[in-house]
Amino acid sequence: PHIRTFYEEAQTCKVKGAWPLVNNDYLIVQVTNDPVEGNTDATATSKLTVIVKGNPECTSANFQTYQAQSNSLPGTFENGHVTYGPYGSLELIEVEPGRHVEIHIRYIETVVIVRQIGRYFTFSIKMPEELVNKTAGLPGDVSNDLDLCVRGCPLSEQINYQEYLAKRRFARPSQTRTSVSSSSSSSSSLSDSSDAKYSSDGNSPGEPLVSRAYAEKVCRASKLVDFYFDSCVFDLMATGDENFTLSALSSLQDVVKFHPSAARTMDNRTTLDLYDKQYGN
Amino acid sequence: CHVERCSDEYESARQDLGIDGPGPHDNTLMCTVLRTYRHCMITTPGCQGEISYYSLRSIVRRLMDEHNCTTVGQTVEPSETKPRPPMVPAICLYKGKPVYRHCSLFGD
Repeated sequence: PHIRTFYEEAQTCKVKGAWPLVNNDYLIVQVTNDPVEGNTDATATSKLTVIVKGNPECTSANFQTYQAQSNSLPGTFENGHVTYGPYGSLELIEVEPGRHVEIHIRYIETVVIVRQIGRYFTFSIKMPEELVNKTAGLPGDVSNDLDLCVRGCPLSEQINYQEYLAKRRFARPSQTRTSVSSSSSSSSSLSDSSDAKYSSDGNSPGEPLVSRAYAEKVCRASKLVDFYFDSCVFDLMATGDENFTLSALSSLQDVVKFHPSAARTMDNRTTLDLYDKQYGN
Repeated sequence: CHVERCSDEYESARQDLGIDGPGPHDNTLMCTVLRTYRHCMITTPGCQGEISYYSLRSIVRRLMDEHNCTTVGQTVEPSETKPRPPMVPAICLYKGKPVYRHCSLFGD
Protein backbone atom coordinates (compact mmCIF):
# COMPACT_ATOMS: atom_id res chain seq x y z
CA PRO A 1 0.00 0.00 0.00
CA HIS A 2 0.91 3.69 -0.08
CA ILE A 3 1.69 5.42 3.14
CA ARG A 4 1.92 9.04 4.09
CA THR A 5 3.64 9.17 7.46
CA PHE A 6 3.11 11.60 10.33
CA TYR A 7 6.22 13.36 9.04
CA GLU A 8 4.85 13.71 5.50
CA GLU A 9 7.00 11.07 3.89
CA ALA A 10 5.18 9.41 1.01
CA GLN A 11 6.12 5.81 0.27
CA THR A 12 4.86 2.78 -1.59
CA CYS A 13 5.58 -0.41 0.29
CA LYS A 14 5.31 -4.17 0.16
CA VAL A 15 4.83 -4.76 3.91
CA LYS A 16 3.20 -8.14 3.42
CA GLY A 17 1.62 -9.65 6.55
CA ALA A 18 1.03 -7.98 9.90
CA TRP A 19 2.56 -4.56 10.60
CA PRO A 20 2.12 -1.91 13.28
CA LEU A 21 1.02 1.50 12.08
CA VAL A 22 0.75 3.36 15.38
CA ASN A 23 1.79 2.36 18.89
CA ASN A 24 1.94 5.03 21.56
CA ASP A 25 0.55 5.71 25.01
CA TYR A 26 -2.96 6.17 23.67
CA LEU A 27 -3.63 3.71 20.91
CA ILE A 28 -2.34 0.84 18.80
CA VAL A 29 -3.19 0.33 15.15
CA GLN A 30 -2.13 -2.79 13.27
CA VAL A 31 -2.78 -3.88 9.71
CA THR A 32 -2.48 -7.10 7.76
CA ASN A 33 -1.63 -6.75 4.11
CA ASP A 34 -2.29 -9.42 1.48
CA PRO A 35 -0.76 -9.65 -1.99
CA VAL A 36 -3.02 -8.15 -4.61
CA GLU A 37 -3.91 -9.87 -7.84
CA GLY A 38 -1.43 -8.68 -10.42
CA ASN A 39 2.20 -8.78 -11.46
CA THR A 40 3.89 -6.90 -8.62
CA ASP A 41 4.99 -7.34 -5.02
CA ALA A 42 2.26 -4.93 -4.00
CA THR A 43 -0.12 -5.74 -1.17
CA ALA A 44 -3.28 -4.14 0.17
CA THR A 45 -4.81 -3.97 3.62
CA SER A 46 -7.29 -6.75 4.35
CA LYS A 47 -7.44 -6.48 8.13
CA LEU A 48 -7.18 -3.55 10.49
CA THR A 49 -7.23 -3.44 14.29
CA VAL A 50 -7.49 -0.31 16.42
CA ILE A 51 -6.95 -0.65 20.16
CA VAL A 52 -7.73 2.42 22.23
CA LYS A 53 -5.88 2.20 25.51
CA GLY A 54 -7.86 2.76 28.70
CA ASN A 55 -8.51 6.14 30.25
CA PRO A 56 -10.23 5.65 33.64
CA GLU A 57 -11.39 9.26 34.04
CA CYS A 58 -12.89 9.80 30.60
CA THR A 59 -13.87 6.39 29.21
CA SER A 60 -12.92 3.28 31.10
CA ALA A 61 -9.83 1.58 32.42
CA ASN A 62 -10.10 -1.19 29.83
CA PHE A 63 -8.70 -1.26 26.32
CA GLN A 64 -11.37 -0.95 23.61
CA THR A 65 -10.81 -2.89 20.41
CA TYR A 66 -12.13 -2.26 16.93
CA GLN A 67 -11.44 -4.84 14.26
CA ALA A 68 -12.26 -4.80 10.55
CA GLN A 69 -11.63 -7.59 8.06
CA SER A 70 -12.34 -7.86 4.35
CA ASN A 71 -16.11 -7.67 3.81
CA SER A 72 -16.70 -6.78 7.44
CA LEU A 73 -16.49 -3.18 8.59
CA PRO A 74 -18.41 -3.29 11.89
CA GLY A 75 -20.31 -0.26 13.16
CA THR A 76 -19.33 -0.94 16.78
CA PHE A 77 -16.36 -1.81 18.91
CA GLU A 78 -15.73 -5.52 19.45
CA ASN A 79 -18.10 -5.69 22.43
CA GLY A 80 -20.97 -3.97 20.61
CA HIS A 81 -20.57 -0.53 22.19
CA VAL A 82 -20.30 2.70 20.23
CA THR A 83 -19.55 5.17 23.01
CA TYR A 84 -17.58 5.11 26.22
CA GLY A 85 -17.62 7.45 29.16
CA PRO A 86 -20.28 9.87 30.43
CA TYR A 87 -19.14 12.58 28.03
CA GLY A 88 -18.84 10.48 24.88
CA SER A 89 -15.06 10.84 25.12
CA LEU A 90 -14.60 7.79 22.92
CA GLU A 91 -17.11 7.34 20.15
CA LEU A 92 -17.36 5.19 17.04
CA ILE A 93 -19.46 6.80 14.32
CA GLU A 94 -20.72 4.69 11.44
CA VAL A 95 -20.72 7.30 8.70
CA GLU A 96 -21.71 4.87 5.93
CA PRO A 97 -22.53 1.32 6.99
CA GLY A 98 -20.01 -1.20 5.71
CA ARG A 99 -17.93 1.49 4.04
CA HIS A 100 -16.86 4.27 6.38
CA VAL A 101 -16.43 4.47 10.15
CA GLU A 102 -14.75 7.07 12.33
CA ILE A 103 -13.35 6.67 15.83
CA HIS A 104 -13.24 9.90 17.81
CA ILE A 105 -10.97 9.88 20.86
CA ARG A 106 -11.97 13.26 22.22
CA TYR A 107 -9.71 13.55 25.27
CA ILE A 108 -6.73 13.54 22.94
CA GLU A 109 -8.46 15.22 19.96
CA THR A 110 -7.68 12.26 17.75
CA VAL A 111 -9.75 10.94 14.87
CA VAL A 112 -9.27 7.63 13.07
CA ILE A 113 -11.03 7.02 9.76
CA VAL A 114 -11.39 3.53 8.32
CA ARG A 115 -12.95 2.94 4.92
CA GLN A 116 -13.57 -0.26 3.03
CA ILE A 117 -13.23 0.12 -0.71
CA GLY A 118 -13.70 -3.09 -2.60
CA ARG A 119 -12.06 -5.80 -0.49
CA TYR A 120 -9.45 -3.55 1.05
CA PHE A 121 -9.19 -0.83 3.66
CA THR A 122 -7.89 2.69 3.78
CA PHE A 123 -6.82 4.25 7.05
CA SER A 124 -6.29 7.84 8.17
CA ILE A 125 -5.47 9.34 11.53
CA LYS A 126 -5.24 12.88 12.84
CA MET A 127 -3.48 13.23 16.16
CA PRO A 128 -1.87 16.08 18.14
CA GLU A 129 1.79 16.36 17.22
CA GLU A 130 3.01 16.16 20.79
CA LEU A 131 1.22 12.85 21.40
CA VAL A 132 2.27 11.05 18.22
CA ASN A 133 5.54 9.82 19.60
CA LYS A 134 4.63 9.69 23.25
CA THR A 135 5.51 6.33 24.72
CA ALA A 136 6.07 5.74 28.38
CA GLY A 137 7.83 2.47 27.66
CA LEU A 138 10.59 1.00 29.72
CA PRO A 139 14.10 2.35 29.17
CA GLY A 140 15.44 0.81 26.01
CA ASP A 141 11.95 -0.11 24.85
CA VAL A 142 11.97 0.00 21.06
CA SER A 143 8.36 -1.02 20.65
CA ASN A 144 7.51 1.75 18.21
CA ASP A 145 10.57 1.32 16.03
CA LEU A 146 8.56 -0.42 13.34
CA ASP A 147 5.51 1.83 13.40
CA LEU A 148 4.89 2.65 9.78
CA CYS A 149 3.17 5.96 10.57
CA VAL A 150 6.19 7.15 12.55
CA ARG A 151 9.20 5.60 10.83
CA GLY A 152 7.82 4.82 7.40
CA CYS A 153 8.56 1.48 5.76
CA PRO A 154 11.97 -0.20 6.10
CA LEU A 155 14.07 0.34 2.98
CA SER A 156 13.83 -3.32 2.01
CA GLU A 157 10.03 -3.02 1.96
CA GLN A 158 9.85 0.08 -0.21
CA ILE A 159 8.83 0.01 -3.85
CA ASN A 160 10.17 2.81 -6.00
CA TYR A 161 6.87 3.71 -7.65
CA GLN A 162 8.49 6.39 -9.81
CA GLU A 163 10.90 3.85 -11.28
CA TYR A 164 8.06 1.35 -11.73
CA LEU A 165 6.00 3.91 -13.64
CA ALA A 166 8.93 5.12 -15.74
CA LYS A 167 10.10 1.64 -16.68
CA ARG A 168 6.63 0.79 -17.92
CA ARG A 169 5.92 4.10 -19.58
CA PHE A 170 5.38 2.54 -22.98
CA ALA A 171 4.86 -1.06 -21.90
CA ARG A 172 1.97 -2.86 -23.46
CA PRO A 173 -0.34 -4.20 -20.80
CA SER A 174 -0.57 -7.91 -20.22
CA GLN A 175 -3.83 -9.75 -19.85
CA THR A 176 -4.01 -11.60 -16.59
CA ARG A 177 -7.49 -10.59 -15.59
CA THR A 178 -10.50 -11.70 -17.55
CA SER A 179 -12.35 -8.57 -16.59
CA VAL A 180 -11.56 -5.30 -14.94
CA SER A 181 -13.44 -3.91 -12.00
CA SER A 182 -15.68 -1.12 -13.20
CA SER A 183 -16.83 0.33 -9.91
CA SER A 184 -15.40 3.68 -10.85
CA SER A 185 -17.93 5.63 -12.80
CA SER A 186 -15.18 7.24 -14.81
CA SER A 187 -13.92 4.03 -16.30
CA SER A 188 -16.49 3.41 -18.99
CA SER A 189 -16.45 6.93 -20.32
CA LEU A 190 -12.69 6.93 -20.45
CA SER A 191 -12.17 3.77 -22.43
CA ASP A 192 -11.13 4.68 -25.88
CA SER A 193 -9.60 2.68 -28.62
CA SER A 194 -6.41 4.74 -28.77
CA ASP A 195 -5.38 3.75 -25.25
CA ALA A 196 -4.70 0.06 -25.21
CA LYS A 197 -6.22 -1.14 -22.00
CA TYR A 198 -5.40 -4.82 -22.38
CA SER A 199 -3.49 -6.93 -24.78
CA SER A 200 -2.67 -10.60 -24.73
CA ASP A 201 1.07 -10.61 -25.26
CA GLY A 202 2.30 -12.46 -22.24
CA ASN A 203 2.41 -12.17 -18.54
CA SER A 204 5.90 -11.55 -17.31
CA PRO A 205 6.48 -10.30 -13.75
CA GLY A 206 6.03 -6.58 -13.38
CA GLU A 207 4.15 -6.09 -16.60
CA PRO A 208 1.31 -3.65 -16.16
CA LEU A 209 -2.28 -4.84 -16.35
CA VAL A 210 -3.34 -1.56 -17.91
CA SER A 211 -1.22 0.91 -19.84
CA ARG A 212 0.24 3.93 -18.08
CA ALA A 213 -1.55 6.24 -20.49
CA TYR A 214 -4.90 4.67 -19.67
CA ALA A 215 -4.23 4.68 -15.92
CA GLU A 216 -3.18 8.35 -16.07
CA LYS A 217 -6.37 9.19 -17.89
CA VAL A 218 -8.55 7.52 -15.26
CA CYS A 219 -6.64 9.07 -12.36
CA ARG A 220 -6.60 12.52 -13.91
CA ALA A 221 -10.38 12.33 -14.36
CA SER A 222 -10.69 11.67 -10.63
CA LYS A 223 -8.90 14.97 -9.97
CA LEU A 224 -6.10 13.30 -8.07
CA VAL A 225 -2.89 15.23 -7.50
CA ASP A 226 0.66 14.78 -6.37
CA PHE A 227 1.55 11.49 -4.65
CA TYR A 228 -2.10 10.45 -4.82
CA PHE A 229 -2.07 10.73 -8.61
CA ASP A 230 1.02 8.54 -8.97
CA SER A 231 -0.34 6.09 -6.40
CA CYS A 232 -3.53 5.78 -8.38
CA VAL A 233 -1.59 5.22 -11.61
CA PHE A 234 0.63 2.64 -9.91
CA ASP A 235 -2.38 0.79 -8.46
CA LEU A 236 -4.24 0.70 -11.74
CA MET A 237 -1.20 -0.50 -13.66
CA ALA A 238 -0.41 -3.12 -11.03
CA THR A 239 -3.89 -4.55 -10.59
CA GLY A 240 -6.27 -3.12 -13.18
CA ASP A 241 -8.70 -2.66 -10.30
CA GLU A 242 -10.34 0.74 -10.50
CA ASN A 243 -11.50 0.52 -6.87
CA PHE A 244 -8.05 1.80 -6.04
CA THR A 245 -8.85 5.12 -7.74
CA LEU A 246 -11.49 5.69 -5.10
CA SER A 247 -9.04 4.60 -2.41
CA ALA A 248 -6.55 7.30 -3.46
CA LEU A 249 -9.33 9.86 -3.75
CA SER A 250 -10.65 9.12 -0.23
CA SER A 251 -7.17 9.38 1.17
CA LEU A 252 -6.60 12.70 -0.54
CA GLN A 253 -9.90 13.98 0.84
CA ASP A 254 -8.80 12.98 4.35
CA VAL A 255 -5.57 14.93 3.96
CA VAL A 256 -7.45 17.99 2.76
CA LYS A 257 -9.78 17.69 5.77
CA PHE A 258 -7.19 16.84 8.41
CA HIS A 259 -4.18 18.71 7.18
CA PRO A 260 -5.23 21.61 4.91
CA SER A 261 -1.79 23.21 4.99
CA ALA A 262 -0.20 20.04 3.55
CA ALA A 263 -2.83 19.96 0.85
CA ARG A 264 -1.96 23.51 -0.17
CA THR A 265 1.65 22.62 -0.87
CA MET A 266 0.91 19.63 -3.09
CA ASP A 267 2.12 19.74 -6.64
CA ASN A 268 -0.06 18.72 -9.51
CA ARG A 269 2.01 15.57 -9.63
CA THR A 270 5.35 14.29 -8.46
CA THR A 271 8.03 14.53 -11.09
CA LEU A 272 8.81 11.47 -13.12
CA ASP A 273 10.97 13.33 -15.64
CA LEU A 274 14.25 12.03 -14.27
CA TYR A 275 13.02 8.46 -14.29
CA ASP A 276 11.26 8.79 -17.64
CA LYS A 277 14.56 10.01 -19.16
CA GLN A 278 16.53 7.23 -17.53
CA TYR A 279 14.21 4.51 -18.75
CA GLY A 280 12.98 6.27 -21.89
CA ASN A 281 14.73 3.88 -24.22
CA CYS B 1 -13.94 24.53 25.38
CA HIS B 2 -17.70 24.74 25.10
CA VAL B 3 -18.04 28.49 25.38
CA GLU B 4 -20.63 28.51 22.60
CA ARG B 5 -22.99 26.85 25.05
CA CYS B 6 -22.81 29.95 27.24
CA SER B 7 -23.65 32.12 24.25
CA ASP B 8 -26.64 29.89 23.49
CA GLU B 9 -27.84 30.15 27.07
CA TYR B 10 -27.43 33.92 26.99
CA GLU B 11 -29.53 34.21 23.84
CA SER B 12 -32.11 31.85 25.26
CA ALA B 13 -32.33 33.79 28.54
CA ARG B 14 -32.82 37.06 26.65
CA GLN B 15 -35.68 35.49 24.74
CA ASP B 16 -37.25 34.13 27.92
CA LEU B 17 -37.09 37.56 29.57
CA GLY B 18 -38.34 39.35 26.45
CA ILE B 19 -35.20 41.43 25.92
CA ASP B 20 -34.00 39.84 22.70
CA GLY B 21 -35.24 42.60 20.34
CA PRO B 22 -33.60 45.97 19.68
CA GLY B 23 -33.06 48.01 22.84
CA PRO B 24 -33.14 49.90 25.03
CA HIS B 25 -33.83 47.24 27.63
CA ASP B 26 -34.46 47.21 31.31
CA ASN B 27 -31.07 47.45 32.99
CA THR B 28 -31.94 45.05 35.78
CA LEU B 29 -32.95 42.33 33.33
CA MET B 30 -29.91 42.93 31.15
CA CYS B 31 -27.64 42.65 34.16
CA THR B 32 -29.37 39.42 35.19
CA VAL B 33 -28.63 37.77 31.83
CA LEU B 34 -25.13 39.23 31.57
CA ARG B 35 -24.24 37.95 35.05
CA THR B 36 -25.54 34.55 34.00
CA TYR B 37 -23.39 34.71 30.86
CA ARG B 38 -20.34 35.73 32.87
CA HIS B 39 -20.86 33.00 35.43
CA CYS B 40 -21.21 30.37 32.71
CA MET B 41 -18.01 31.55 31.06
CA ILE B 42 -15.86 31.59 34.14
CA THR B 43 -16.99 28.09 35.09
CA THR B 44 -16.46 26.55 31.65
CA PRO B 45 -13.34 24.39 31.70
CA GLY B 46 -10.75 23.87 29.03
CA CYS B 47 -10.82 27.37 27.51
CA GLN B 48 -7.27 28.41 28.38
CA GLY B 49 -5.63 29.76 25.26
CA GLU B 50 -8.86 29.89 23.19
CA ILE B 51 -9.02 33.21 21.40
CA SER B 52 -12.80 33.04 21.00
CA TYR B 53 -13.16 32.60 24.75
CA TYR B 54 -11.08 35.68 25.58
CA SER B 55 -12.89 37.76 22.96
CA LEU B 56 -16.29 36.82 24.36
CA ARG B 57 -15.14 37.43 27.90
CA SER B 58 -14.08 40.98 27.05
CA ILE B 59 -17.38 41.60 25.25
CA VAL B 60 -19.34 40.48 28.33
CA ARG B 61 -17.19 42.67 30.54
CA ARG B 62 -17.80 45.68 28.28
CA LEU B 63 -21.56 45.07 28.19
CA MET B 64 -21.65 44.79 31.96
CA ASP B 65 -19.80 48.12 32.23
CA GLU B 66 -22.24 49.72 29.77
CA HIS B 67 -25.18 48.60 31.88
CA ASN B 68 -23.47 49.37 35.21
CA CYS B 69 -23.91 45.76 36.31
CA THR B 70 -22.40 44.40 39.48
CA THR B 71 -20.84 40.95 39.37
CA VAL B 72 -22.88 39.84 42.37
CA GLY B 73 -26.65 39.68 42.05
CA GLN B 74 -29.53 37.82 40.50
CA THR B 75 -28.91 35.33 37.70
CA VAL B 76 -31.21 33.28 35.48
CA GLU B 77 -31.84 29.76 36.69
CA PRO B 78 -31.13 27.14 34.00
CA SER B 79 -34.36 26.22 32.25
CA GLU B 80 -35.69 22.83 33.27
CA THR B 81 -37.01 22.26 29.78
CA LYS B 82 -33.52 22.57 28.32
CA PRO B 83 -31.26 20.34 30.40
CA ARG B 84 -27.58 20.99 29.87
CA PRO B 85 -25.48 18.09 28.72
CA PRO B 86 -22.96 17.03 31.36
CA MET B 87 -20.00 19.35 31.52
CA VAL B 88 -16.85 17.63 30.33
CA PRO B 89 -14.24 17.77 33.12
CA ALA B 90 -10.96 19.42 32.25
CA ILE B 91 -9.08 16.13 32.50
CA CYS B 92 -11.07 14.82 29.53
CA LEU B 93 -10.26 17.81 27.35
CA TYR B 94 -7.04 17.98 25.40
CA LYS B 95 -5.14 21.06 26.46
CA GLY B 96 -1.93 20.66 24.51
CA LYS B 97 -0.81 22.57 21.45
CA PRO B 98 -3.43 22.44 18.69
CA VAL B 99 -0.86 21.28 16.14
CA TYR B 100 -1.78 18.05 14.44
CA ARG B 101 -0.09 15.31 12.46
CA HIS B 102 -1.72 13.07 9.93
CA CYS B 103 -0.94 9.58 8.67
CA SER B 104 -2.71 7.50 6.06
CA LEU B 105 -2.47 4.13 4.37
CA PHE B 106 -4.32 3.33 1.17
CA GLY B 107 -4.23 1.49 -2.14
CA ASP B 108 -1.81 -1.30 -3.01
